[in-house]
Amino acid sequence: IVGGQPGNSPWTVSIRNRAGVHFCGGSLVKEQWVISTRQCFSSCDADLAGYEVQLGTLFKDPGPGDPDQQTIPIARIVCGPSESQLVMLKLARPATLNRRVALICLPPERYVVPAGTVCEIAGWGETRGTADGSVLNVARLPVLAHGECNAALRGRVKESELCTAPLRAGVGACEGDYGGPLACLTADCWVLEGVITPSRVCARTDQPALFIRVSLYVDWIYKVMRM
Amino acid sequence: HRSPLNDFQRLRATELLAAPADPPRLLPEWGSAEQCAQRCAASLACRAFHHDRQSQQCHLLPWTQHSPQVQLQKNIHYDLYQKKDYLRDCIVADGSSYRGMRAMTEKGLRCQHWQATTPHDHSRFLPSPHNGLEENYCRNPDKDKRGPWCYTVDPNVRHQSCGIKKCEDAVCMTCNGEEYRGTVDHTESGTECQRWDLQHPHKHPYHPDKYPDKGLDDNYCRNPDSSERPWCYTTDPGREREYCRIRFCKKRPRPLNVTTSCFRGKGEGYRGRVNVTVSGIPCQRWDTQTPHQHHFVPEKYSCKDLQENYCRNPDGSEAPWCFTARSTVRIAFCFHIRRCPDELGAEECYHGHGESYRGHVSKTRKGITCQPWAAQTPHVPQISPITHPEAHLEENYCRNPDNDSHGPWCYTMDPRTPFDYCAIKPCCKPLPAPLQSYGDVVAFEQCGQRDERLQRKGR
Repeated sequence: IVGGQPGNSPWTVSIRNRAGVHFCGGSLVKEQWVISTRQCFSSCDADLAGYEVQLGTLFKDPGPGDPDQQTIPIARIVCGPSESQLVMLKLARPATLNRRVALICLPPERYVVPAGTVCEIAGWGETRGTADGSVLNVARLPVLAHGECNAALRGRVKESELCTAPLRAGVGACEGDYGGPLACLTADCWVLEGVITPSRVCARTDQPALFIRVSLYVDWIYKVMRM
Repeated sequence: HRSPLNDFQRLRATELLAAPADPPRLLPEWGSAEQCAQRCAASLACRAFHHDRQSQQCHLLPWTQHSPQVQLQKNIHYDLYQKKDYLRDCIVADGSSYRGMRAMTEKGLRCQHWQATTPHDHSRFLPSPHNGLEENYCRNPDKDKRGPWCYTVDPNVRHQSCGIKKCEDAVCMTCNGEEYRGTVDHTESGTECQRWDLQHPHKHPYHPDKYPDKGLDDNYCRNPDSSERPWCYTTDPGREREYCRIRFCKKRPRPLNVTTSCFRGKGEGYRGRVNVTVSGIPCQRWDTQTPHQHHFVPEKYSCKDLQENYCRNPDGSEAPWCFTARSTVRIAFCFHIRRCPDELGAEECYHGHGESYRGHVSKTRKGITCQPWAAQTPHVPQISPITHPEAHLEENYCRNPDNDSHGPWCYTMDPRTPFDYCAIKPCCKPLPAPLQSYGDVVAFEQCGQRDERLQRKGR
């Protein structure tokens, strides 16, 4: 996260490869389910033996003594509808919910978050020197109306994408944050409205940032968890 | 550690139907397919058997699909196993195990019946229940290096070789052998291959049900993972897998679907010059191993055109992709290469969400066969013809009984994938249903709460 600050986001998870290295973020939507992005994985048939998610700690690489850390193997990957660029990861066992680990809400189907709503992104990715990269960083971004965004991006915004307004100070997601949440406060609850996907430049100041609009895929998400 | 099934070729959901006049069937036996294979191998009369997976019953059979007045018929209750030696039209090693029905020499002379003593009188090779000297079929009872032979009906030519090809030469392969469907079942060191539908001696992910289009039949050499050439798991517990020796076809196939400005299907024919990922990260050159080590070396994949650092699809992935020049992002798809317009709409399509789709597509977008809606395995369905009688849930055709907004879907034959969407596209871009603002009627339960004090402490 560029332009963010250390913060708390108990539903944000770190996804780690066989070498235990963090490479992407994700969001805990059920005790045993994490949502991330397709671009973090080589294929829908990827063999994820040895891959894990880490929760409950603010540190990117916590020491062995961190009492709240939970590390859970990933049992399976399920790819979303082709255009969604979303994946769901089933954990080998349920996460334990506590002060440091919480579920994020899913939005109603096809819900549009009002423009101007202040949301936040979180992750352990690149900070480009703007913050301490060894802990979870959080940054706030305001939602940009779909029409405005479309105008700014010359009509290339899809219905499945959600925009946030660029900030002059250069705030945004970067490598290592992909798959992480864009969480917005609605009815006193934090709701997963967007998922971070790779972009050409980190924290652009001259263009809106794009996220996958999760509300278009909640029927798929519930179906996967139900099936 | 070889399975007795290694000597058999399996045909799923198939039954052998013999003319009634033939000898009565042997009595049914019980056991797994492997146990049945053991019994059939031990019985001289047995050449094939039906195995009923549900009742674990098997019927040993004294004939194969090549026997006169016998025909194959679809029967979902049986899997048919036939002794390879009776089915092959090629030979392994010196061909002494060959039991095919060729009855002509390499020069075109008809073979003399082994039973007969004219025009050539011989007493050394007379038929017996043990030696397979049947009719006038080519055989190799004396392990002749040149392979199966026979006495001929030409008085001037006593005996002649039949010129039957070795199996490793019978079927050649192109490119990296992904399409090879020959019957070589030994590795280049001569070790026998393990069956793909068995998990011993080596556990593996390439189960035939999961990869129906990879031709993972019996224990034949195949290339399901885009290795450089066909391979198999071996029956040697100490050696998990090994390449096989397969002849290259002389003629190199012309690549299909070559495109440069867009891609068709999975983009395997894409030969354009896009060399950055969706997010603009440059691609790594295929002929380098940094920052990412990989096995897609251009020389070993000569027909995949792995030039420079262009997006390519050498392994049957969903779309062209590349290794990226950034060490933290190993692989990325090049989804920004557009799909060729003529392809859209070329296949079946559906209207709306596909609730009224009644086509016959029965594969998921990954090519996995759909599970019949009425079946209970490998997945116990929550939606079935009984729960949704009006949804036309026929056979294993893709349908959308629950009005899924992402289109027709099906339960799959892959035990690890309960359901997936099908390879059908919308006929036209559906008019987006209005996004909802909901105003303030939104409410949530047991989620989205955090300890704000921790948030502040973070600052």
